[in-house]
Amino acid sequence: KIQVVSITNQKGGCGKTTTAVNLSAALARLGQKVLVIDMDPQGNTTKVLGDPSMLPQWRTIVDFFDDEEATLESCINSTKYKEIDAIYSHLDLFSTKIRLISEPLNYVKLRSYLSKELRKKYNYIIIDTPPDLGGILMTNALSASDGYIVPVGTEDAFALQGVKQIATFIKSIRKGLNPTLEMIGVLITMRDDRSNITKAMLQAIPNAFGQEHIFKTCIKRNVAISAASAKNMTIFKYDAKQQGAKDYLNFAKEFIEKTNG
Amino acid sequence: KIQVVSITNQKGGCGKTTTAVNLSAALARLGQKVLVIDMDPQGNTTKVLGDPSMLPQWRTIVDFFDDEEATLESCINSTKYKEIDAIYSHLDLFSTKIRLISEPLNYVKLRSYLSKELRKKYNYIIIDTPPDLGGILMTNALSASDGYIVPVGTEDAFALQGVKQIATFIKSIRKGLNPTLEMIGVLITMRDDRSNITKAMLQAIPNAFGQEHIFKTCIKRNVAISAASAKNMTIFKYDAKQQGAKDYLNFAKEFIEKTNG
Ligand SMILES: Nc1ncnc2c1ncn2[C@@H]1O[C@H](COP(=O)(O)OP(=O)(O)OP(=O)(O)O)[C@@H](O)[C@H]1O
Ligand SMILES: Nc1ncnc2c1ncn2[C@@H]1O[C@H](COP(=O)(O)OP(=O)(O)OP(=O)(O)O)[C@@H](O)[C@H]1O
Ligand SMILES: [Mg+2]
Ligand SMILES: [Mg+2]
Repeated sequence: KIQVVSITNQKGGCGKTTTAVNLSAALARLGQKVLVIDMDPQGNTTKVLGDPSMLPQWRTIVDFFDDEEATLESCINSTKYKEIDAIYSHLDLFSTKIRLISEPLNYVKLRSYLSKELRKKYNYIIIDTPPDLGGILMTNALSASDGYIVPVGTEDAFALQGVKQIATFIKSIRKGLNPTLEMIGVLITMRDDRSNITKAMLQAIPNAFGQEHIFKTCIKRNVAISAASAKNMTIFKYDAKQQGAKDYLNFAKEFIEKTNG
Repeated sequence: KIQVVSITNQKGGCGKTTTAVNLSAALARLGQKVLVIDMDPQGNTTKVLGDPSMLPQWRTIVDFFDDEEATLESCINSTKYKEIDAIYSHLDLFSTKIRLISEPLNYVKLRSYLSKELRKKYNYIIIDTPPDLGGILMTNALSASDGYIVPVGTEDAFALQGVKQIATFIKSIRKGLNPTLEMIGVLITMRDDRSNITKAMLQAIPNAFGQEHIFKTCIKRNVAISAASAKNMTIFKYDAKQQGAKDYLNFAKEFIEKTNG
């Protein structure tokens, strides 16, 4: 039912990429076939999942946007992980996105090319988005999505300020482009129960979004999660015994339940 | 000599806003008169420094960009802190920036209006920038700046990936718009000496940027820094005895030394 999912939040460093990567890896461990689309010109997801020796010759999301002849399929490549495919990003996406803006149809190009045939090949299509509210990349991602997840950093002084901002943008996407776009849920990330900020946020976040919209699973702060990404690995490949691996696996199970219902 | 300073890094959550706010507060404590410009549509700096009862009636950076008659001076307002003035941001900057793109002169509007008279009123003009590499807001900030600071999160798995990206963009700014733009330095933020990632990063960051470009002062991870921002305070107002306050005060002293030489 919900198959194409954007991981999105304007706030920087709240765990979008970390979630796109490790949710996908967890889903793969649960037997799901996953396509990850890196819509962020920063290419952090690309760095973790992509084979650096192959990336220079592969077509990326830039080719998809630039090339009139391009299909999404022609930009799909393998990752280091058997059950995960990816459409990679590239630094050129920074300049490409500026050029794309002049043509309104470019705002919905991803949706236009996300065919039924392509959807049949995967259980889930997970999109990592840049912190670019209202921008052409975020619009492409959200207009093509069935649902979206909002990671929120529990220690983030500005977490709640971002809530209202996302809501306004989602409203306009629903109105103009994608009336059935669903919020799958808010994922609490970097939870640190020793901290007073976390205690306060664990009350404030449900108040801001509505308790029913918060995933039961929280991702606790676990230095191994960052260490894994720094080594270009998923947490499962780095050390599946870490708390971070358990958290993301439990999150993936809850996610499957919520999106299959 | 260096007076107008951008705090910039494409990577989200590396401490740009936290540094813009607390460096400015530290400078004020050292007797400096500071103007803070919030160029980020997220308005995190605005939330910390601005009086919420006054903000709705004040002109912001949006009015500066939108209004042909606007001057920078007409958009300057007080903050809760006597020695700090600000040009505030507003949510509308997300949509405004998209409209501005069509007119090339809008990319350098900040510089065009940053007059000698205005510069005389302040010791420093500190600009908080959004994570929008190559975008119109970052271009305005950097083309108007004498120098820039790059905060880098020591626990950040993607910190070094961003280094190369900034360098490329700065190169094009220097070539086309601002040949004398200087990197004042790289500020190591959220340093946590208990962590193995920090140990590795404290070697990797100087290697990536060059040892001479790293500020000697590092900002250690200090939950009070985040708690302060969450309460819309600077760390000094929240609790000047905290390690975070000492770190930012020492950083401000080093910053004054580096920018006056
Ligand atoms: N030294 C520190 N110790 C603890 N928390 C910190 C520290 N510095 C920043 N933080 C917290 O980390 C989070 C990210 O910081 P901040 O918002 O300043 O980053 P940013 O680079 O401005 O992010 P964005 O890309 O969204 O603009 C905030 O919640 C902030 O309060
Ligand atoms: N649960 C966690 N425990 C420890 N570190 C984490 C955790 N989740 C994320 N991190 C680290 O926090 C930093 C920010 O995470 P990430 O890059 O995923 O955020 P983001 O929202 O994608 O940022 P951006 O806005 O730049 O795209 C990274 O260095 C990451 O490794
Ligand atoms: Mg990311
Ligand atoms: Mg910021």
